[in-house]
Amino acid sequence: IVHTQDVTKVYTMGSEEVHALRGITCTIYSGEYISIMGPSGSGKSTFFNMVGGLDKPSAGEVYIDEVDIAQLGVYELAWLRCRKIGYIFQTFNLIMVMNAIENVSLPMIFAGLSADEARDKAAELLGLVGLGDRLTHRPVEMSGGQQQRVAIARALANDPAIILADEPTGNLDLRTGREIIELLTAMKEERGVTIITATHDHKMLAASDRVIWVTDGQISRIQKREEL
Amino acid sequence: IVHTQDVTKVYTMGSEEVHALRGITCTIYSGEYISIMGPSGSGKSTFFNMVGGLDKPSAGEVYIDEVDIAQLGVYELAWLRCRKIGYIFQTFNLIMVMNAIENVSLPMIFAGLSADEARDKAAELLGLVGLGDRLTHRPVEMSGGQQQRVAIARALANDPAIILADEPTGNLDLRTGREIIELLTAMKEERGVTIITATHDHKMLAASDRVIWVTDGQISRIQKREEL
Ligand SMILES: Nc1ncnc2c1ncn2[C@@H]1O[C@H](COP(=O)(O)OP(=O)(O)OP(=O)(O)O)[C@@H](O)[C@H]1O
Ligand SMILES: Nc1ncnc2c1ncn2[C@@H]1O[C@H](COP(=O)(O)OP(=O)(O)OP(=O)(O)O)[C@@H](O)[C@H]1O
Ligand SMILES: [Mg+2]
Ligand SMILES: [Mg+2]
Repeated sequence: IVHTQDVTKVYTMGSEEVHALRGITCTIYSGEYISIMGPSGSGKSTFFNMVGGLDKPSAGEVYIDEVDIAQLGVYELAWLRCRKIGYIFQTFNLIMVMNAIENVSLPMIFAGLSADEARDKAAELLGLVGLGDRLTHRPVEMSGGQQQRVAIARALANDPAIILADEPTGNLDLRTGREIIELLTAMKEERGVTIITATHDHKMLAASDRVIWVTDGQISRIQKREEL
Repeated sequence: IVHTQDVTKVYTMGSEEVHALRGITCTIYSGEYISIMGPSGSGKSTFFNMVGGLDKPSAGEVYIDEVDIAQLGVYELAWLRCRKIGYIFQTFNLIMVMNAIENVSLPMIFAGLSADEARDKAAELLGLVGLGDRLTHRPVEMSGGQQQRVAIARALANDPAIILADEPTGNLDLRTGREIIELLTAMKEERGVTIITATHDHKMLAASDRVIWVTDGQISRIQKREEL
């Protein structure tokens, strides 16, 4: 369960301020599939960074399983990032000097698996996203959508309780996009994984339990699937 | 007018070969709005690189206004890239150490405008894509969709005859995406610019004069708007 209490984020550049988040209070229940939708620049990625413990709010609290993550020390925060949450970033954030299987193995190696165990599982995950024949290719040797799918495989590496997916289908064609949505839905239904996605992709609506609409750093409305 | 004659591209990595393009022959007429659609990894960005003179085919020819671009020298090829074709890359390719107005000004300065003329026009173009209040922000201080719009403004900088747009709406919400499509349509209708886009975005279909469907490095079919 993820709860944010009046989370605010202000970016300051010289004398300028951008109010990316203007007080977000919401609760996301374990095993939910949530889509966060909103215009470009409305605060989706910023909210992600808060919930994922990748950045700190200017004000407000983020609780994961009732723990205020601002209270976590370096070790606990790293554990949170490494084992509990899988991230699919908007810009993939793959390591360019590593190939696909190395990118997907790395989080598992950090989490304590042997190199062999990590490689085997990485190969399995890459097969799951349709890249079983590209294990030794580096990001620069792949299309945009293929890179995104490596990022998705990597997010699944440590069997996370929560998957944060920032635009996971943005670079994918209709069919591949649907396959990814089905994969995320299966994660939720079969393993109880909490899915939180920021997206502009209306295919996501049908898969979501709830949709949180964000406008200019605030929640403008929340809809359950029945209401869509 | 752009014509490709049996263009093939093979990427070689060690003993492996990827056949990204398997013989593409097509003609794109001046002032057309063409969408190239196809699954992830089907060859769209690779085809772009051919048509835009950014990479060379393994076999086959690319003609722009009846000139075989393989015959162009370094000076002519640079002129082509700088002044005739505007590029909107799938990964934006913005210069991270420059702010928005510097990124958009640069092509114009390379093309011979004074720094002042370039800045004025860059400010106008950024306003056109809804970023008039972000002129001095750097890419790292912007959302994914905002970065994409800087890339779009930059593509328009030298009033190109051809715009190559690789996934120009991939990171944009519905409304901003439509605004960009309207902008591209206006370029075609008011200035006769040839628009060539690779996209997964079905909103593009209505704006296109023709849609070229690419599968596994080949054209599988071409449809006129009336047939969609
Ligand atoms: N590191 C940063 N420094 C300064 N401003 C930032 C930073 N990151 C984001 N912003 C600004 O905060 C606002 C929200 O950005 P955010 O990336 O959360 O939007 P978004 O909803 O994800 O947009 P998109 O759909 O385009 O990805 C934007 O105005 C953006 O320019
Ligand atoms: N530099 C490269 N080196 C090796 N292989 C490459 C390179 N660029 C692309 N490829 C491969 O060529 C094929 C076509 O890639 P391309 O980027 O053209 O696809 P795309 O249609 O643009 O896909 P997407 O919709 O995912 O962006 C893919 O299998 C890709 O992995
Ligand atoms: Mg974003
Ligand atoms: Mg591509």
